[in-house]
Amino acid sequence: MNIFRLAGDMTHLLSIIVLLLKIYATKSCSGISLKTQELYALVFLARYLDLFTDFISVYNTIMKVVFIASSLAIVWCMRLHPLVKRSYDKELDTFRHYFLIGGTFVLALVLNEKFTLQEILWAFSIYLEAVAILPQLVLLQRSGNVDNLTGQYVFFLGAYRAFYILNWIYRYLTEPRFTRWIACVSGIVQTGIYADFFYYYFISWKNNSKLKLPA
Amino acid sequence: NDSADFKDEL
Repeated sequence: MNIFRLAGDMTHLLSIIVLLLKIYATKSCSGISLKTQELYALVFLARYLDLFTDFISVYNTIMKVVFIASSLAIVWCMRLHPLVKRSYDKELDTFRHYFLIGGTFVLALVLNEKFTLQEILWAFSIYLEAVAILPQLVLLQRSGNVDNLTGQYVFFLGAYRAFYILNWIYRYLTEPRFTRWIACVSGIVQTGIYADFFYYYFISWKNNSKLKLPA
Repeated sequence: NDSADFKDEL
């Protein structure tokens, strides 16, 4: 464990806490893409299959349980909670995310570390996570004004993978055999997708103005 | 295989 990875995991956890806070405090999920939340639940379920087979550390196990439980709870909340589901922007959240699932799964069948079910699902979860934010970014562009908590949620979600890139550089420099090309390349693509959001987020922070993504 | 022991990341 190095400081970059810990910072990454804490930032990721923070993004989930901010999202839970927004939904719980405002009893609303307006501005949040259910499709992105479903994709993230799929990412965690596909990646953490080894939860019960390989014990790595208490920290690792706890974080996996937290990520799976929170992502499923958010999907449940947005689909079934009587009060929250009414505020879901169904007509704006129209990204065809099934293409993302199909495309990344095919890619995982072709590009993986080993042609075993667990490795294919792991690669699938890595590729899917890289594009999972797209429905959310499209929704933000469509809904125009972005409330603070939603903006912070997306910001922390993008920042965590940037910390992981620093972690991979650090591990590459300090560990003789460290090579994780699938995660590294996918992580760079993932962080790149946030680039324009980060730009507008920084502008809105500098001008102390409302975050507005161009349509 | 070496990839297994690197699955220590979340």
